[in-house]
Amino acid sequence: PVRKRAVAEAAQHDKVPHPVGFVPPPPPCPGKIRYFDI
Amino acid sequence: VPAAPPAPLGCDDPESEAAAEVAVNYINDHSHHGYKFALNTIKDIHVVPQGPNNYIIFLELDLLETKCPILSPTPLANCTVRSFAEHAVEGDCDVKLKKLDGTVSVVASKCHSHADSSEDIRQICPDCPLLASLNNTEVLEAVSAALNDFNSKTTGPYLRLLEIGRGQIQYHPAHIVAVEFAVGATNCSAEEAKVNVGACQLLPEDQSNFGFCTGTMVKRPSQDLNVDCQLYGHQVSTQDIVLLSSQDTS
Repeated sequence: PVRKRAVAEAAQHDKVPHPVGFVPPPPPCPGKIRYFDI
Repeated sequence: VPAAPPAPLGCDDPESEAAAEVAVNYINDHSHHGYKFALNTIKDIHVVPQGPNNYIIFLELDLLETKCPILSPTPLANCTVRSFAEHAVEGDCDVKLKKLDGTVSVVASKCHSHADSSEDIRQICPDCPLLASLNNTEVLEAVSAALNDFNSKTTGPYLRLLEIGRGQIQYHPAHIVAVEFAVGATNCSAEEAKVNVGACQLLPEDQSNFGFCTGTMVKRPSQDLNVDCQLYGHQVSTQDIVLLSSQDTS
């Protein structure tokens, strides 16, 4: 059986690093506030 | 190969905004009390494919109350959203829509509204008037006095109260009760009403027979009363009672 930790470690190694200066897109929701937030 | 599921919509995507506009117009068109609401934020959106060009859309919306009464003919785009300092009212709505061959329509909607917390207002604006409950005795007294005052001076039809929209009370630096209420024209003139007010019936539910009044009753340091009413069919605004306040200021 594959231990969870091993999967996590493997995933960590496979993770492709973002290019320098990469700005993640804003989360799709919630959207913009048109007036003010209460 | 089954059609790929549509890319998840973002809350600020044009398609989401178009669906939200349909939802807000539906909500305002199907409300019979209070004020019109404007879109503040699209909080969430989920699209569920039902078949070719057939989707169900679930929207979660944050709305804000405007100053336009629900019966006002003013287009929503021209309605000012009540500011934070005027004790804003927020509407939370869950709306289910259907998009069939590109046409979006509302299947169901559920909303509930609530005023901003008094503590929030107090923090920002210690002396701002706060919303009072609509059955507050000072609010009821101010509405009654304002409407009686208007009817005693109007040259137009005798107006009856339809509903109180809003009441705000301020205690400093003066004690002022500000009220807003919806009215309906009756089949009586103000003179006829003085004779037999019981015979005055509301005119048929035609927009031109509905109107809206705003009134302020100053209780301290001096007493004063201002009221202005306008019927949607025509402008029937009295003189500002302050001009005649010699009869009303004690």
